[in-house]
Order: sequence, then structure tokens, then C-alpha cells
Amino acid sequence: EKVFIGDQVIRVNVESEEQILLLRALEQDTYWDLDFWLHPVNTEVPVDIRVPSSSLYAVKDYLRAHNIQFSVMISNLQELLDEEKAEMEENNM
Amino acid sequence: SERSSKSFNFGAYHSLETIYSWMDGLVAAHPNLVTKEQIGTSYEGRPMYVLKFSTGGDKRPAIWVDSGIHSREWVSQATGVWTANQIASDYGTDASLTSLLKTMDIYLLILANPDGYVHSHTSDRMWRKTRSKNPGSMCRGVDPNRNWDAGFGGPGASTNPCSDSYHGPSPHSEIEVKNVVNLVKNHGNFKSFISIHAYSQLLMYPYGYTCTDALHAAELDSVGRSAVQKLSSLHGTTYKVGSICKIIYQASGGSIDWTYNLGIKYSFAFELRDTGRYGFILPANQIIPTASETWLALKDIMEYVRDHSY
Repeated sequence: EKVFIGDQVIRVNVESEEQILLLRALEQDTYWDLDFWLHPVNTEVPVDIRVPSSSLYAVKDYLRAHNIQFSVMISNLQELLDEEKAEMEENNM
Repeated sequence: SERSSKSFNFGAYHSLETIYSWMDGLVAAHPNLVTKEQIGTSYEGRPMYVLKFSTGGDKRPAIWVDSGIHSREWVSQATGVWTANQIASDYGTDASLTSLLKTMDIYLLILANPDGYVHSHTSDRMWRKTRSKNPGSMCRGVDPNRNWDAGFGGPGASTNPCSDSYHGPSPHSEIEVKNVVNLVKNHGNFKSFISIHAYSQLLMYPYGYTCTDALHAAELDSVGRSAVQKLSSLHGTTYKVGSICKIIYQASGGSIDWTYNLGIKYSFAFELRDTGRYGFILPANQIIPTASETWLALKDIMEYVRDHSY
């Protein structure tokens, strides 16, 4: 079973068309193995990105370098999944 | 005990087996209203069941609802389960739904992508696509909401089998999609087609493959806004309404574009609620509030469809 230890979901509240283009460039880059939960579309819709722990430093660095503000929506995805699983098992019992 | 609607925990996420078993209980509890019909099998051989709510007649005007074509969007399938129970228990007590079911049928496909759903429970919680093998690629699966014959292969779908929005080798190549296509075409009398997704709180209508307005865009927009007003009245959840292309992004090969082009005017897609903190990992305690508010919108659309025959 795939685990997501240390993976974070970060939210970007996009402020300009330029930022959208920068985020789209990030989306095209397969090297960091990013999973866009919400895609860069316009300034009215936030962008949510699941970032593997191995890419966290680089991605955050990229965002900071381009002055793109972000917040951490989920700090450790696996923790939430563990809670979800435990709840399901309890419910099954 | 899970088979009984009275003891089933609607505020929890369940495995495919549990949901299928619960469906049998629902049918047994409402034999004159609900039937479980197999519409085919999935790529990995799992049966695909649709719940049909009908008070009689043959190929009556009907409303289609599917949930969870993207497997990781778990609140969608959970909302489908809650909704099925709501329809069954409201029939005979809710005057409006009862009158609707006197003249129309409702089809509800709770697990539109059974293989993906099982995979998201057992191997990869973040799995979105089907599980079909892609010749020449190590990556599996096709985005079943890019696989319909509506602008297939156009903007907003990927040619890369490793992408989460891979459109597949050809329109309706995915058996899960083909099963629904066959049912809809053979039935021939669907008046509304509603697809339930999660998340980001949107109610959308065609088109997605083009940003050109659909012929009935104004009416669909009005119906959507009325439905969202009802939805928001319960918990204050805010939704946006618009065409797929205009409120999210251009996306080709989507189900409601195909149904609309087939002549099913009232084609809509929901993106259910997100608390702004969890995305696809919406806590189970949010299932019932989500399903309850969605039901108000669904019912509003269904009533409109009932009252505006075409």
C-alpha cells in the first residue's frame, strides 16, 4: 500500500496571471511528481498541490523565489489517512 | 447489521463490498420501489450495479445520478449511498418526491468506477482513474471523465497514460464508461443526467470541451442557481455555478457534455464541499452534512425536470 509519509498539501491563493503561468509551468514538470488537486485556472480559485516529501524543499523554494504566497493545508497526509483508516476499521467492528 | 438501513452508518466511509451488500438490504426493504440492476462489469471483472427507483411503467422519463467516477473523491460515493436511502425513505412521505416517482424513474450509480474505488481503499488512497492496462506504458488507468465522445482528445485532457487526466486510446474505451453509454442509449428517455464529484463546491453544466455557450445555457444557469440556493440554505455552504469551461477550465471528453449532445438537456455535474482544509480527505463526520445539502439541490433540479418536460 502506497504511503504518503511527510507529503504535504499546499494551497496557493493565486494573485496574478503571472503566478498562474508559473504554477502551470510547475504542473508540466514531472520531475517533482506533484499531484495537483486543484489546477491553476484563475485568481478566484485556489490551487491545491500534493507535494511528496522528497520534493517539498524544492517546491517551496520555487514558490518563494517567485514570490508566490502559500499555506500548508495538510502538513502530513499520512497522519490524516491513518486516522481515516482507523475510523473505518472501528466502524467495521 | 450493515445490511439494515436502520443500523447502517451513513456517516462513515465503506468498502465496495459493504456498499454492494447494503444495496441488497435497501432493495429488500423497499421491494416495490427499488431494484438493483447490473449494467455490466468493470475492467477487473467487478459487477456494476445501478439502483433503479421506479413505481412502474416501462422506460419512463428518467433522471440519472452517478457518484464517484473519480475514485479518490470518497465523499461522492458516500453521498450516493446516503441519497439512495433518502429517496427510498422519502417516497410515500415527501409529497414532491412521491409525485416525481409517480411519473419518472431515478437511476443511481453509486460506484461509477468500482476498480478505482477498491484500489483507493487497498493500494493508493489518491487513485483517481480506472485500472485498465495501457499498452506500451507502465502506467495504468484512464481518466473516465475524459473518455466520453464529446470533444474527445481535445484541450484539457492528456495524451500521456501516466497523467491523471489521460483520455484513453479512444472514446468509450473504458468499459465502465461504455456500460453507462449503453444503458443511456438503450433506455433513450433520460431527461436529466447528474454526475457527482468532489471537491471545490461547484455546480456545472455543459460545455467543458469548448467555451462556447450551450444552446440552453441561460436556462441551465437559472436551474443551477436555484438549486445552489437551496443547497446553501442548510449549512451556508457557498457554491459557484457556471459552465465547466468558464468556471473551472476547458476539459474535453466529459460525461455531461456527451449526454447534453445526445439530447439530455438537464445535464449537470456537482463538485461537493470541501471545508477548505482536507481536500479529498474530507473527514467522515462531514458526509451527512454534505449529502444533506446536496440532496436539497438534487431535489430542486429533479422537480424542475419533472415540471418542464420536453
